[in-house]
Amino acid sequence: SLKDLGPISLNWFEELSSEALL
Amino acid sequence: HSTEQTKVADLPTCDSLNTGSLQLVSKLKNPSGSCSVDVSAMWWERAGFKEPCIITACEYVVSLWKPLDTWQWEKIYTWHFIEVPVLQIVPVPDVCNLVCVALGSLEIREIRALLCSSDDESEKQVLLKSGNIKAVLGLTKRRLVSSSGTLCDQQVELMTFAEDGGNKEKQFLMPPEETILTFGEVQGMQDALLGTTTMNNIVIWNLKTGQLLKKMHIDDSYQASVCHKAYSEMGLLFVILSHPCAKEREALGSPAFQLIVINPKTALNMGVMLYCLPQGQAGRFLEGDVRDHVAAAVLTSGTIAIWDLLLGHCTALLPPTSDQNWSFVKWSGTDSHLLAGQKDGNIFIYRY
Repeated sequence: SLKDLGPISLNWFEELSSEALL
Repeated sequence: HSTEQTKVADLPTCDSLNTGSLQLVSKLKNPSGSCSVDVSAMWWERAGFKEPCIITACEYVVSLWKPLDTWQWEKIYTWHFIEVPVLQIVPVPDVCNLVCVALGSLEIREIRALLCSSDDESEKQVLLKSGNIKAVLGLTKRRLVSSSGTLCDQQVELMTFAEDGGNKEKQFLMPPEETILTFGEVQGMQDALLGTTTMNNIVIWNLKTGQLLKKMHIDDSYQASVCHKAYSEMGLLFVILSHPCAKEREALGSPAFQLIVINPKTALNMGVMLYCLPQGQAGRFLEGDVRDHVAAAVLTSGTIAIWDLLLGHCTALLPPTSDQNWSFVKWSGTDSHLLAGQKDGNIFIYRY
């Protein structure tokens, strides 16, 4: 089930980019 | 995480498939003596008129063919190579009058841009990169990404061409600590780039900043996967992979392509669909191409198989023609045609 993939974010690309800057 | 969760697409039998959905519209005979290695389609402009042209590559010759009336073709330019043979054509989307080629024996040693001089219309080639090149892909917006070097000094470089194919900008992307096998674009996200690695990871970059955003481990069932297409929907990343190293499994047949879904935030992923050979079809995946919702593959048996990725099953089989096995297959980027090639230089163009 897709629930097994954990919490989903529609803005994953922007969020991962901000996290990578930290 | 496991392909046990993967749905195996319905497996029609060979008998129920035919070439009915493929209509031969044209044939192109490349008379160059050397072994034919690749084909592609691209737009080329002459005298202010853009035409959908075909590019053919033999080991030491690359030719550009323009369309004539009634599906005939005329060779207009030929580029020759002397020392290092051509391995593959690397089309660069959104660039007119320029195509790249990768040269080498087993591994890529050079990437060259092929173009024509605006002064006298003569063929020109420009060396873009040389060295121990592992992977290369032409991207939308006139970009070309390549990885080179060994693990400790791996370089991932993004080149951007000017509209006329000239002046180019260079930028480096953060390398992952493992060898990159293939690159893949994410449809509709021009700043995102995927890579598959030898450690069975999918990595994702931000092309604007060069950041390596995430490393996502995928199922170990299939080694050395090739990324053909990806798109993001509802916060999830859907990726079409092919498995050139997949072994034949009795129950399922040999999987040629697979659709997986990844949550890029958590890196958790699972298989969604396996696209296997139809029942009774021997062999395994050799090489293939995906465009929109159709995938085509050359099988080790010399047959071409086509899958509709939405329907989930194989829709056509194209057995060897003229007593020659198929050796490569590409979807045309200029229309919806299938370009199928044989080693002796015959290219067949089918409407699908």
